[in-house]
Amino acid sequence: SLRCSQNSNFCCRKDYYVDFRDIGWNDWIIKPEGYQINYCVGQCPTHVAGSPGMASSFHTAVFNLVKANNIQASGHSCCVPTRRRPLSVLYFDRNSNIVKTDIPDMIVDACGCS
Amino acid sequence: AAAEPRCPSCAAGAERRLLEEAAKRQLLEKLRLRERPRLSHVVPRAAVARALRRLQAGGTRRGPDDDDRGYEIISFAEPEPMSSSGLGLQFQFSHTQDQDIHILQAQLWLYLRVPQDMVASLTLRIFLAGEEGDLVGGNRTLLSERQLSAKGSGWHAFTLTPAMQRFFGGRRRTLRLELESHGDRGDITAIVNASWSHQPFLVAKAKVWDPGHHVAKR
Repeated sequence: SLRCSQNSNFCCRKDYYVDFRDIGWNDWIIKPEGYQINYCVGQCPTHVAGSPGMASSFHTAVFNLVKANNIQASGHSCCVPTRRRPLSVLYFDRNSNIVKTDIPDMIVDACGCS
Repeated sequence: AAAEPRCPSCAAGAERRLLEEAAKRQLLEKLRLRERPRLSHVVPRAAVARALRRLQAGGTRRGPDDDDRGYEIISFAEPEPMSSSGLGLQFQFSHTQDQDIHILQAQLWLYLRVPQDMVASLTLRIFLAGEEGDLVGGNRTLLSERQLSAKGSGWHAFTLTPAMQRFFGGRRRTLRLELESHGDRGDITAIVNASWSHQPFLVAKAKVWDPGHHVAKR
C-alpha cells in the first residue's frame, strides 16, 4: 500500500500513532502503549482505481473498465481500507480486573480504491 | 476563524485532536465501555506481572468456541475476614444489563505455601458464598472439591467452569476455601495478601453475546 507523501493526491494510507500517555489512558490500558490509527485518504481517478495494487477487488477493475469505455455507470471509486489487522488490548476494568481481548479489524494496513 | 492569523501548526493540532478523539471512541465502542474505567483500587504491579507470567508459561489454549470476540479476564482476590470455616476470597465483576456474558472456562489460581522438603496431602473445597458474603454455615454452594498432593510451595490451578456462570449474575461474589491437611502438619497455608505478589487470582475466558444473538440448535 502507498503511504501518503507530500506530493501525491492519490489514494494512500496516512499513518498516525496515538500514544495512550498523551491522552491520559495509560493508567487503565496496560498494553499496547498506543494505537496506530491509520486511515485512507486520496483520490481514485479511473486510470488509477483499476490498476493492480490499487483496486480493492476484481469488482473495481471491472467497474473502472466499464467507466473508461463510457458505458453508462454512475458513482465513482473511493479510497478505502483493503487490509486490516486486529489489535490485542490488555486493560483494567472498573473493578481492577485485567481483561484481555482481541479486537478485529482495528488497524488499517493497506488502502485501495473501491 | 478567517480573521485569525494563519498558523501552520493549527491544522495539525486540530487533526491530532480529531484523531485522538476518534481513537478514544473506537476503543471504547469496541471494548463495550460507555466511558473509560475509573479504577476502584490499585492492584500491585508485582501481582499483575506474576499472574501474567504464570498464564503465559502455561500457554493459552483456544477452544473451538473461541473467536476474536472472546475475552480473558483476570480477577485478583481481596481477602474476606477470616472465620472458623476457612478462607474467603472476594472477586468483583460488573457488566451492563444489556450484555449477556457466557463463561467458556475458568480457573482459580492459588499459591500454596508448604514447608520445604515436605509433601502435603490436602483436600481443597471451594464454595460459592451468598451475594452479600453469607459465609458461615449459611447459603453457600460447593463448586469444586479436589484432592491434591503438593511438594514444596507453588501455584495450583483449579477448574471451576460449570459453576462460574453464576458468578456473573451478581455484583460482588465470594469464594470460600477450605483446606484440609491429611498429615500431622497443620502449617500449610494458602497465601492471601493484597499487598503480596502471590495474590490468588481467577482467570475466566468469556464471550459477550449481543441481544438477539441466536444459536442454532443441532
